[in-house]
Amino acid sequence: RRRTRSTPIFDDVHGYLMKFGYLPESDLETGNLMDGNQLHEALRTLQTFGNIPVTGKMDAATKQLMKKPRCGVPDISQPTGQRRTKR
Amino acid sequence: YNLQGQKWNHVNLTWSLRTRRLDKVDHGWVRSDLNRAFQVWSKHSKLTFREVNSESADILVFFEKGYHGDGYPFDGPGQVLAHAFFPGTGRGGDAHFDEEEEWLVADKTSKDGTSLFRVAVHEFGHSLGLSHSSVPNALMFPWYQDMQSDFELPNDDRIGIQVLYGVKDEKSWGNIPVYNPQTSIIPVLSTTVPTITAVTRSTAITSYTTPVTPSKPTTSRTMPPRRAEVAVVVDEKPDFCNTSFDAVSIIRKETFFFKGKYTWRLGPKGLYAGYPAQISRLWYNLPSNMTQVDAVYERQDGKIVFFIGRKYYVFDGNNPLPGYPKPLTALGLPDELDHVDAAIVWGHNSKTYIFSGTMYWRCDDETEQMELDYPRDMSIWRGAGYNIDAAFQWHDGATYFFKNRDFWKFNDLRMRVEQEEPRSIGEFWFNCTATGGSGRNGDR
Repeated sequence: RRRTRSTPIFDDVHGYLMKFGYLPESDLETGNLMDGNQLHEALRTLQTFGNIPVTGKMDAATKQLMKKPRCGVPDISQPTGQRRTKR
Repeated sequence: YNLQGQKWNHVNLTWSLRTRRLDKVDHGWVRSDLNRAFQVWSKHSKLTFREVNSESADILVFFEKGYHGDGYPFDGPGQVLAHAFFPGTGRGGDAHFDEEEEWLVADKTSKDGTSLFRVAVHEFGHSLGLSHSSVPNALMFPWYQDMQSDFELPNDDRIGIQVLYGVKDEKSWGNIPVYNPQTSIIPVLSTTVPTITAVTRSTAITSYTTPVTPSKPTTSRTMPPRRAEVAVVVDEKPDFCNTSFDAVSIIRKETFFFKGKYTWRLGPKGLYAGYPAQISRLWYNLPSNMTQVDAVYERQDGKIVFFIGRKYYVFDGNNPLPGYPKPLTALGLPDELDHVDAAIVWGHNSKTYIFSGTMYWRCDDETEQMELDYPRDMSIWRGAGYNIDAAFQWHDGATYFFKNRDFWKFNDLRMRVEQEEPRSIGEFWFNCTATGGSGRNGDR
């Protein structure tokens, strides 16, 4: 008999973004509060990577993307992707 | 495409399916699908793949569920289906599939199932050195997509693999071998398989000049030896070049290494003369039958804490404080915990952490109690693995994890080890040579 699908262990946005390299994992342990911009920036990077509209918000397309089955290897391995670049 | 930074330094790779028990699917069809997935990559590059029945194959394939010892637990059906390790020694190149998925083999289709072939092609891309690509129709796009088994490798992935391993220079591509359930034999492509006489697990570190991203941690394939097996004969002075350590800690600004009944003291000018010394000569009234300490750390108030079995001792300098030892449970640790592996004050937030087995706790120094929400899984200390021997923060501010005769330097901000390959404790901390070491019981 088919098992029901489990609730994803990355059911929170922060957890998902940390798991796949969009937010630094140290925040999970240190409990650092991140500012809104950091989260929006991480969402924007995820949306860019996932080829969905880049809004920086937790919209329907982003929720849909995060539900999709995927590989467990992080997409971004260095925080440089979220660093501001010098003009 | 996105290159991870490491590649195999040989193109004739071997692979092996190491899972014996696969309840839901035919083992032969699984091997057939994995073989076909490898051929997708060999079709467009100089790579060849040969299946062997050996632990020493370059790429080992496992079906695992939940926590399976690599710090990347699976989550049951759905969401994360598999992961793989980038090229390297030990676990490098290996691919793990979530056993709890509804795997479809042999081109079967189902609304709820997932094609093993499709996922395997993607994971083997990691095994060969490719990271995730943001090109939506690429194989290395992180989110799996449906595709036909006779698909052509997308350009993005084809260029990526060819940059790493070169273009196939002959038209030797034949038909993809197909599993025959009557014989349980997967035919081999004779035109592309080279003669290999010895199967060895290869070192595969070849640096690459394109954007380098750190690989996932690679840890020893072997299960950690039980603590009793690691212990040396305690009545003999251990050779610091050739041993693991029970505990390491900075005490009064100097580094102490503990093994059995002995400790070495490392200062700014190197190893102190007269060491190793018996621990009981420096810290008084420890139990006379003590064979080893489990963990030692200097508290932020300057007190020195020793963990030995189910008890902990607090010292003010050389002398124990009255009222100790106390059981681990006095700290709020669980009754079933029979030892701790390591204790540190983490430089990143100046909080005290206790490690044991696969879990860790954070201690509130004011109340001397473990904080709520703990224990947590040690996998967040990515690359340090489980069942560590020791951990400490050194003078450079970095955290170091010790296990067996190796250690990792940990990047606190990125929460992962700086290098997936561990370094030798003897060589780095004691200037031992790779071959020498025995008989040098701290006499230098």
